Amino acid sequence: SPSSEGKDEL
Amino acid sequence: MNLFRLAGDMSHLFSIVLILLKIYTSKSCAGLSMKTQELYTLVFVTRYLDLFYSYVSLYNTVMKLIFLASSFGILWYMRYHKQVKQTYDREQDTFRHYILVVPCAVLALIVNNELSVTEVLWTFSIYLEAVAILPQLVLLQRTKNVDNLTGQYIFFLGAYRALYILNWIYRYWTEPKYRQYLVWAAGLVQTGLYADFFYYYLKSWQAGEKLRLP
Repeated sequence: SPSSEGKDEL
Repeated sequence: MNLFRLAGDMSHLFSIVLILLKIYTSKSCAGLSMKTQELYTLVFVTRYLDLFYSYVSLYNTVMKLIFLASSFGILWYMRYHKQVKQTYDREQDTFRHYILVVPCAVLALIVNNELSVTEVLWTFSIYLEAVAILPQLVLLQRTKNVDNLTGQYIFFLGAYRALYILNWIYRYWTEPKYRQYLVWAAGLVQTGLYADFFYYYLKSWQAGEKLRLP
């Protein structure tokens, strides 16, 4: 899903 | 993870270490805005709710826990430590939370990737982080006095944002799927505010007011 992209940042 | 991201995180971590060091060694929080610290705590709490439902890496989990614990630690010192709480500039630190929290909440409800509780809270944390420095900026303008550690705290917070922008540029070119327009827009606004902060910091530095630690 687009919302999980980039959630690897703090 | 690229080097810009790692350096950015380390800069962020170091800024928090500096603030704790300042409070612990001088037993003073003079010049620090409790409003800004409370807003950062709210940012961490709403963003890191994902600790309960997603796992990225041990690094991320540990850093999130450190950010959460240290922000609560700073607040505890400012509110409850016998000596530290007496040095808090209560009369000067008058910025109202809702002026930032309400618009960020409304914007997060309107502009988000997905209308779910966790996603809106996460988006809210992104918007709030961008402006959470404002009470500190207002306090600095009022007191016009900044000591070395407070100045360095701001420097490393600003460096964290600048390094994250380099990280985003790097990821834009190396990861075609990575597109975080909301995060990038908020990050640019935030970095812009720190530029302003630096301006006031340099101005008081030039005026030679309270810069050297004894």
